[in-house]
Amino acid sequence: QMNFTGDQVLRVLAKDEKQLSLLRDLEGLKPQKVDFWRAPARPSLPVDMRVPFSELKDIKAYLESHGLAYSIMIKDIQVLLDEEREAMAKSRR
Amino acid sequence: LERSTSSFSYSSYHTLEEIYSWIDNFVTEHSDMVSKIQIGSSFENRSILVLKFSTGGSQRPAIWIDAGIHSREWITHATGIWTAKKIVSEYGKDPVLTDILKAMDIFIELVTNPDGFAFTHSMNRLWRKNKSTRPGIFCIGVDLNRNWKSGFGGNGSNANPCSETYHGPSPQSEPEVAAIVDFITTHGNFKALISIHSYSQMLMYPYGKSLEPVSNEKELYYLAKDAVKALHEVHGIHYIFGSISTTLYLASGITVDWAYDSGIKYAFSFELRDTGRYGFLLPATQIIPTAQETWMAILTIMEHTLKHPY
Repeated sequence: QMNFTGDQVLRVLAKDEKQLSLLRDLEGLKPQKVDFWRAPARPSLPVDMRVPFSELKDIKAYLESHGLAYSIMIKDIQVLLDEEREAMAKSRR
Repeated sequence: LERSTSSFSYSSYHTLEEIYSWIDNFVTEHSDMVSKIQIGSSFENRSILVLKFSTGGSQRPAIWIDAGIHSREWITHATGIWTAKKIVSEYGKDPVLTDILKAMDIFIELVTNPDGFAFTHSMNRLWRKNKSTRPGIFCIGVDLNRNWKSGFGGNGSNANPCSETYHGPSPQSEPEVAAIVDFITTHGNFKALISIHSYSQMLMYPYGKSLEPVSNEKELYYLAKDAVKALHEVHGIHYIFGSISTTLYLASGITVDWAYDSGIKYAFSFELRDTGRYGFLLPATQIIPTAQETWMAILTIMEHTLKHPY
């Protein structure tokens, strides 16, 4: 079972098309690192992306340096996964 | 494993084995209306199962509902299971559903990507694609919602096998997609198709492959409007709606475009909850409310299909 301890999901609100393409560039800059849960679509829609713990510092620096406003939607994915597995085990019992 | 569906928890997530065991119990308990059809086998040779709801007749006009084409979207399988149970419990009580089933059949594919779904339980909870591998290709899996013939390989899909939206080597190269294509094409009388995804609370219709409106776009727009209104009235959840390319983004090789281009005029794609706290990790406590509201939208679409034969 892959472990996602420390991985976070960042919610980014791109102001315009230019900022959206900066986000799309991330897929090329960090191949197989950034996992878009809600892919860059249009300025009115948020972009949610899962970032591995090891990449957090780089990615946040990239967002800040390009003036991309973001919030932390999920602080530690593994915490939610543990809760989900516990709920399944409890239900099974 | 459960001995009957009565002890099955509809407000919990389940493994593939538990779902397939539930299917067998469910079919046994409702054999007057429900049957199980294996439409093919997945890349890793798991059965691909469809539930058929029919009150008689043969080759009746039909409605297709699929869930779980992206395996990490667990809320979709859970919603599909609850919906199946709802159909058998409401038949004979709900006049709209009863009229639908007196004239049409309903087919539900609960786990459209069984290999990926099993993988989310065993190894990687956030796996999206199927598990196909090919000689010389380093990354595993194809995005099954980019592998359909309509617009294959266009904008909004990726030729890079390591991408999450990798379209695969050719249209319908994936057994999970080919099985549905063969089944729906052979049946030849499907009138509506609903493909259930998560998350972002949207109800969308073709096209994804281009900005060009479909011929009955106005009809689909107002039907989607009615459906999201019915959904909102249950728990107050807001959905946006419209064509995929104008509401979300360009996406090529997708299920609903293939369905529409194959003559199924009422083709819709749901993006269920989450509102933006949990994403794909929607807590199990939200399964029932999500299924309840989705049911009202699905019923709206099915009723429209019944009343507008073509």
